[in-house]
Amino acid sequence: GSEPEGHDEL
Amino acid sequence: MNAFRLAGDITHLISILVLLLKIYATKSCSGISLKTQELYAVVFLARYLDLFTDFISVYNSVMKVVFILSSVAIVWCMRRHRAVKRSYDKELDTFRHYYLVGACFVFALLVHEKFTFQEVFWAFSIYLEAVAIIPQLVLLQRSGNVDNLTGQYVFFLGAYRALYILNWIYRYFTEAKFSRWIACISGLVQTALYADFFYYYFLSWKNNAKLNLPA
Repeated sequence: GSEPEGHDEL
Repeated sequence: MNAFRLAGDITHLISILVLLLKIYATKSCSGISLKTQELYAVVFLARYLDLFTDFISVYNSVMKVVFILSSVAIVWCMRRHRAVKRSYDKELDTFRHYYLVGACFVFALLVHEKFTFQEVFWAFSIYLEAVAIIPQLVLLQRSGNVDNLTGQYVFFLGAYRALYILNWIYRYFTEAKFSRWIACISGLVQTALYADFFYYYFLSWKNNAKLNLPA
């Protein structure tokens, strides 16, 4: 996945 | 999203389902720490402040809502449901969890990725999740024997943490700019807390015996 700024994990 | 991460999320979901099953089927929460459950509710509420500001995927948003609602529902049930409330091991669940909340918040004010409202609360939630299982482990240790569903609940929760570590290792090698040291170090601490429990869980599984934690 792409992850620029926000947190992509739960 | 890699397979470890997906498997981690699914075991996390299973742990919550096992806990809900235990509470609904037996109308009992014996062996379950209300303090740990309260901490998880705080963890999810603090972490998912981005629910309405950062959209990542439908999967992410749905899981966030599920984690918030289920954790709040469990706390509500343990505090308000007449039968469930009666089975709560209040005298065994004496860990002072407010100290954990305070310590984690101070630590988040000091160590965070960015000094913004959301980022400080995100870091706070990561630190708090790392230690939130402590009241639960203390309760199990005090009560000695652990019923099947409670044992499985803690097992799946621990499995979720272990799978997240594999996910980070995988991401570290596959993504160019993967640096999540706050989450990774906290995750390692959190998983290490389960080591003792896992040891006795596998022992009981191997010997086909009831799970017992030595005092």
